[in-house]
Amino acid sequence: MNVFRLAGDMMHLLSIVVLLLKITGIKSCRGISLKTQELYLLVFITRYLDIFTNFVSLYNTVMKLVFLGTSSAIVYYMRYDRIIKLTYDKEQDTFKYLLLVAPSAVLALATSHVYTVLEVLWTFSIYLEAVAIMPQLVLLQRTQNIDNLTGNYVFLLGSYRGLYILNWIYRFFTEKHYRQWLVWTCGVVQTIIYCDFFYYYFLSWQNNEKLALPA
Amino acid sequence: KDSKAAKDEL
Repeated sequence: MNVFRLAGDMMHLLSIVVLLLKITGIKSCRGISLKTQELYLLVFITRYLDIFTNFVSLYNTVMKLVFLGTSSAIVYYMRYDRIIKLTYDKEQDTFKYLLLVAPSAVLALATSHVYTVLEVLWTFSIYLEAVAIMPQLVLLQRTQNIDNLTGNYVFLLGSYRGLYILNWIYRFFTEKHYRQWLVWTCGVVQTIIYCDFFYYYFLSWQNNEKLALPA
Repeated sequence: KDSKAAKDEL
């Protein structure tokens, strides 16, 4: 494992910690898209089905369990916590699941490497992860007064994707048989989706102003 | 083969 991959994973973990701290600390999930969180949970479930059959390292197994656990907790809090659920912007979070899930499923069926249930679901998770942030970005555009934690959450998540690309470039040059067009294409698409957000994030940081995305 | 390699990432 190289330093980019490790840093990427840590950013991913940190983004989840920031989100959980926000939700449980201030008992509010304002500005957070439940749809994005549920899609991430679906991504983790479909990708990590091999958790007990394909052992890579203790690190991988622990991280998989952490991601499954924390994303379940986030969805649980937003849907069922007596206080937290009241702060969810349900009317604003209108992105249609089907718009993201259906194309991912079709592409997975069309391009899967091998046609086994696990492999098709794994491919599905790669496509779905690339677009799962979209409901969150749409919700951010509609949210006035985005709080710092929400902005930082999306920033950390975007950093994780950027670092994974550096990891792939590194592996491309250091490992002989490292050619993964599907994963790379989806990863690059996913990172491009964040570009607009990054632009405004840095702008607000530079000018010391509150983050606001133009509608 | 290529998809196997990605399985060591998260």
